[in-house]
Amino acid sequence: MNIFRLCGDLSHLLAILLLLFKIWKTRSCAGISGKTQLLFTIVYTARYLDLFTSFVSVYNSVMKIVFLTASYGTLYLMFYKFKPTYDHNHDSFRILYLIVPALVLSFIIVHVYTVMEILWTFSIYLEAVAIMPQLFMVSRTGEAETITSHYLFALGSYRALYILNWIYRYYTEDFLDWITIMAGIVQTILYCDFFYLYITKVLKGKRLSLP
Amino acid sequence: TLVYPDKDEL
Repeated sequence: MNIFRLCGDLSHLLAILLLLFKIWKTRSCAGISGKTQLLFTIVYTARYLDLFTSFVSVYNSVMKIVFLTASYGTLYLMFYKFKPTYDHNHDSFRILYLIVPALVLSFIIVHVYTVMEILWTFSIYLEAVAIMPQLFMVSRTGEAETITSHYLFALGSYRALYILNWIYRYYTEDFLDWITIMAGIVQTILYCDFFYLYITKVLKGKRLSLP
Repeated sequence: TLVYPDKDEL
C-alpha cells in the first residue's frame, strides 16, 4: 500500500458513493448510463470472485464487498426503484461491442490459463472501456449535472492514481503487471476529454455542457 | 517480476 494506491481507492469509493447519493437524493437516475453501471457490476463480479478463494487483507475484502454491494445497489435503484427516471433513449451504446472484444482479448493476452485468471483479466479489459456508454450518453445529451461530473471525475482519477501507484511499485517493489498497466492507461486516456471539460468548466462553477 | 497470483489491488 502506498499513498497513490490509497488515494486511488478512496477516489473510487467516493465516486461510487457519490453516484448512490445523487440517485437517492434526487430520486432520479437521469443522465446516468445504466449500461455503464451494468458493465461495472459485471467487472466487480468477475474480478472479486477471489473473495471466496483467497484472502489478502481485511481492507481488501471490505473494499471488494463495498464495491460489489454498491454496484448491485445502483442497478437496483436504476432498473427497479427509480426505473421511470432512467433515460434509456439516450443510453444507446451497444455494450456487446465492448464485452465481446474484452472477452476475446482475455483469452489471448492472459498470464495463466485458469478460469479465475481469465475472468480477472476479462474484468480488467472490460473496466478499461466500461465508461464508454456513459461518456457517449453525455455527448448525446450534450450536458451532465454537476454531481454527475464530480462522479465521473472521481471515477477517472482513480485509475490515473493507480498509474502513479504502478510506477511507484515498479521502483520500490519491482512490481510490474503489463495487463493492468496497459488497460489502466487506456482507461485513463478515455477520460482525458472529460477531465479537460471538468477543469475548464465545472471547477469554475459552470455546468458541464458541450459546445 | 510477475506477481501472479498475488492480486492485492482492487
